[in-house]
This record gives sequence, structure tokens and C-alpha cells, in this order.
Amino acid sequence: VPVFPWHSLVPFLAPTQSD
Amino acid sequence: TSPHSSPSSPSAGLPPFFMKGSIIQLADGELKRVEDLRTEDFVQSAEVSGELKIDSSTVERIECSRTPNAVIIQFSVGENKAQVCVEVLVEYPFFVFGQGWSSCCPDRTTQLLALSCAKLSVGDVCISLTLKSLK
Repeated sequence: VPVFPWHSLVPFLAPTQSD
Repeated sequence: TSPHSSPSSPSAGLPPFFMKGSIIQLADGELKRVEDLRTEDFVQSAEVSGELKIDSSTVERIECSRTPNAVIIQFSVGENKAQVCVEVLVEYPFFVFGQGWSSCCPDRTTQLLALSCAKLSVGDVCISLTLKSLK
């Protein structure tokens, strides 16, 4: 049975950091 | 490595881990089924992980996409309220704080994944991730 890491389930919404 | 589901999967187009009954490992090693996850599981896992931070992402707008069965969701992310748009399938589930799994088309999510969902609406606050150290 595959086990998936918790952080796969929520989106990675890193805002673009523009300096 | 992108999480493509296998063509034989009934959740075609969606990652396999959203299928009801999928086993999810939390940061402390605990195993839970995807449908049993709660807000605290994400919050505590992020605290344990060290690298990841949970952000509150408020749904600002949901609009149709040119891609069939897809929508464009505009989020206001984190304390800085950064505007981020994502294009996802209408059945793609997001985890709403204090509410649980929600999608733009809950009927379709339930049909494809057997995962029961609420309707994702403007104003909902979703769990998202960022990297902790941005200095």
C-alpha cells in the first residue's frame, strides 16, 4: 500500500518574491 | 518528480493520494487516511517539519478556464496577501481551515475520488504551504 507524505496534499502557493 | 496518476486510475488527471482510503504520513510519522485528516494535522506537521510553513490562502475569485473541466482560482496568500492564481480541475480538492476538503465541484470529486467534499467558495480560507526561510 503506497504511503504519501502529508505535504503532497496541500498546494505550494509560494508568492513570487520580486525584489 | 511530478505526481502524475497512472492512466488506469479512476482519478484520471488527479494525483492518486486524494482517493478515499489513501494512506497519508504526517510529519511525526503517524498514518491517517486522507478523509480523516484535520486542520491540526497539517498545522502540527508543518511545525514539526521545520522547513515548511502553513499559509492561509483566501479564495478571492473563481473563474472559468479555457481548459475543459478546469477553473482558475485566485488566492490571497499569507500575511502579505500575495495574489496567486492556479489552474486546476474542477474536482481538485483543497483543504479549508476548520472545514476540510472542498472543491469547486464537490459532486464530481465524490464521483471520481469517493472523497466527500464541501463546495469551495469565494472567502474560504485554504491551507497552503510556503518555505519557512525566505530571508
